[in-house]
Amino acid sequence: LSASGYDADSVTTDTQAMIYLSQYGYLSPSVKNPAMSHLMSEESVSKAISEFQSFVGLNITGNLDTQTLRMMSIPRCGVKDKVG
Amino acid sequence: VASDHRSKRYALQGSRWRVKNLTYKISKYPSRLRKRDVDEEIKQAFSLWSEYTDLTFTPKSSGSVHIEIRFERGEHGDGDPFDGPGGTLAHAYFPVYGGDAHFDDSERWTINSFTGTNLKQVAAHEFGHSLGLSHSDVRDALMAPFYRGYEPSLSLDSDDIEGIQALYGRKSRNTDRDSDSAGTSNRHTTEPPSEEDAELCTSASVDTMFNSADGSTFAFKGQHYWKLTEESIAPGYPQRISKSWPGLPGDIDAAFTYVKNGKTYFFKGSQYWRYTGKKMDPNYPKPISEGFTGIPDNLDAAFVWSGNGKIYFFKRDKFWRFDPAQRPPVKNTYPKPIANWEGLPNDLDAALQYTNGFTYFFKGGQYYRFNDRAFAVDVANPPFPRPAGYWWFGC
Repeated sequence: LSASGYDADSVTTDTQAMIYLSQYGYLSPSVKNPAMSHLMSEESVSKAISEFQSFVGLNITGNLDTQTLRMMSIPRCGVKDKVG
Repeated sequence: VASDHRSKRYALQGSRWRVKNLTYKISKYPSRLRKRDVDEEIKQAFSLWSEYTDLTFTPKSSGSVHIEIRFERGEHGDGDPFDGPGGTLAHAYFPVYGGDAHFDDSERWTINSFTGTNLKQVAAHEFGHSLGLSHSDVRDALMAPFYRGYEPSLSLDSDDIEGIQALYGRKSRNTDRDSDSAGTSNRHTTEPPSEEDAELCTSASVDTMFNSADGSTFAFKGQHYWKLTEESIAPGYPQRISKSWPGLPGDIDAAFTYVKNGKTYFFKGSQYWRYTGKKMDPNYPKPISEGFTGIPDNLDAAFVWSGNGKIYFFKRDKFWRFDPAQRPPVKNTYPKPIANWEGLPNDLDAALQYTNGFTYFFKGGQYYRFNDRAFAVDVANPPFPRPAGYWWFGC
């Protein structure tokens, strides 16, 4: 995608990652507000990361590793992956 | 990659259009492409879905339509603002929410180019949502959430095709030409006439329902059977029982699959048949009295209860519990009254342990969901019994 001159909004920080996970249905919508993100338990964040990794076919580590952050930076559809 | 147990595949959001001839209009065009090029690109994006279904998409320039298409920037009135170049490219609404599709006009939309963002690919994906598909976790599926870069010959993955046909059925053959779009002749189509599909919607009563060892759910009625999807009846059904289960008669009384040995048992009159998949095991049928001592002939229904893994048989106002690990397999305290299963009627048609873990009972075109913990028919809104045609067979 970089070949296509993409200036993708890279996801590089924990907060950005949690907003991403919230935006696409892996964490509760309240996390879209960065000020709320500290309220999430470590366990629920790790579970959300694992669900995202499973959905996109990455190694399921529950951590925000490089692969996962890179996947979160790829341009995509705005519809949630997990629809209630 | 640690594989999770669930096989990867399409996902249905839960709503679909009740009609197949849909209309659309482009209310707001992208700022950097010619209108007629966008019209052609959008038309081709829709055609990916109509190629495999009977869906049709008609463009309109004004008035109300099913799917409205807009190219917008930032906040655009739906509470889901776009984020500039990259990140979110577009989003769409499922049928129950209106079906519209919005595209981020700050993206560099391109046509037939390896640079920028290919409009046809993203549009075809968003229209999948407009038709009722969620994201697929199959990486190569068009309905996977990520943009894949320009593909000169864009096409649906088999996963996408299965998903859209689970919602809208397969493309019916063009019988007056007796050939499909490829021009190959289909003189002996295996698809039964569509009026038989109305069989379950005219009268939703069934002879029996069961799960096969691979987790598929089937409904039997007379000489025919239907495979069920999460939503409805799978495309291409009904088919003849004898065609798929060679040696098995129609008008079956009861059926279940015993997960411990993966075998499926069918009961009719005083006999029973045992199958491995769809192949009859040797030396069948046998008398019920021989293989299921203590169980009567001419049963109404049978299933394996999730509560204890035992096999339950129902006939008129009584039920029996059969435990293959016990001697005798049926205690002398049986039969017992079906009234013990609070809320269930006598003279059942079928009983099913569905893949969602619930137990369902069917009678006369209606069904009951059983609450295993309360040991009673579930209390829900709408209440049980519910019409099986609407909730199970997509009527």
